[in-house]
Amino acid sequence: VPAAPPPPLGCDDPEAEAAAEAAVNYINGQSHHGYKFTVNRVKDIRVVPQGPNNAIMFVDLELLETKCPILSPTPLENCTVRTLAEHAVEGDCDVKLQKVDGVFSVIASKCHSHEDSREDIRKVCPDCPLLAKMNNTEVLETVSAALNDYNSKTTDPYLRLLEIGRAQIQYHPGHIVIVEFAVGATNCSAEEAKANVEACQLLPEDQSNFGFCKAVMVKRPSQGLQVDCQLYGHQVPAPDIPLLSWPGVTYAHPGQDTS
Amino acid sequence: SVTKKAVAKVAQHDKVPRPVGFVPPPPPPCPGKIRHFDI
Repeated sequence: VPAAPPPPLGCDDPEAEAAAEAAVNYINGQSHHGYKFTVNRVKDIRVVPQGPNNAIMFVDLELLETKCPILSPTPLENCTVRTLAEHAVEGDCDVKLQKVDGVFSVIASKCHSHEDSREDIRKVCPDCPLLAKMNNTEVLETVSAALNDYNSKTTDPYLRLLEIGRAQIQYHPGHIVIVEFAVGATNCSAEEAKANVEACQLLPEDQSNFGFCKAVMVKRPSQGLQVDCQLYGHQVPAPDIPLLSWPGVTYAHPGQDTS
Repeated sequence: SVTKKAVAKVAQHDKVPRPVGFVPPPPPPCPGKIRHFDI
C-alpha cells in the first residue's frame, strides 16, 4: 500500500518557524532602506517535496516593522516592534524557499509594506502623532535643521543625510515634528565642512560609517529642537546606499546639501 | 476462576453519543499564532 502523504505542515511547526526565520533574514538582508522587519505570523505554508531531503516551500508571512534601522548592527531578536500607537507599519511577503539537507535558501520573494490605517491608530490613541509624508515641508525643514544643529556641535566627522526613515507630526497638544533619518560619515571634520562642504563626500565602502539620528522640533507652545545621533562604526559589508534618499522624495532645496 | 470486576456504570446521559471511529479534527494548521499584535 503506498505510504500515506505526510500531513500538511502546520504554520507553527518548528520547520515552518525555521523557514520563516530564513525568509525574514533574507528580506532584511536584501533591503537597503527603512527599518528591519520581524515575523508577526506565518499565514500559510505549502511544501512541495522534490525528492529525499529536498523540498520547495511557499511561505506567506505577515511582518511588522521594528524600530531598528536597516543599517543598524542590532540583531533582529533585540529589535523592538513598533506598536500600533506609534503608527505601526506592516508587511506582507510571499517567499519561495528550497530546503536541501536541512539548509534553507530563498529562491524568490515578493513583499509589500504599508502603514496601519489612521482610523486604527485613532481607535487606540486619539492624540498620537501620525506618520507624515516624507516630502512634507515641515519634515524636510526639521531634518535640515537637525542635521545642521548636530554638525555645528559635533567633534565627529561631518555627517551627510542618507535617507529619512520616518516622520510624525503632532498637532495637539502643541505642534511637534518628530523625524528619524539615516546618516553617513564623510571625509571631512565639521570644521573643514564649514570651509568647503562640497568637498565632503561619504567615506569609501571599506571605511564607511553609517548612523542614525532622531530629532524632535517643538513649534508650539515654545520653540525647541532636540537631536540625537548615533554612529554604528565601520561594518562589513556596507551595502551600496545611494547618497540621496528614496526615489520621489524631494528636498526643500533640491540638489542643495542640507548644510 | 474468572470474576467479573464491578465497574460503576457510566450514567447514560453523561456519555456523548459518538459515531464509531470518531476522530477529533486536527487543529487548523494555518494561519499560525500571532507573535506581537493583530493588525
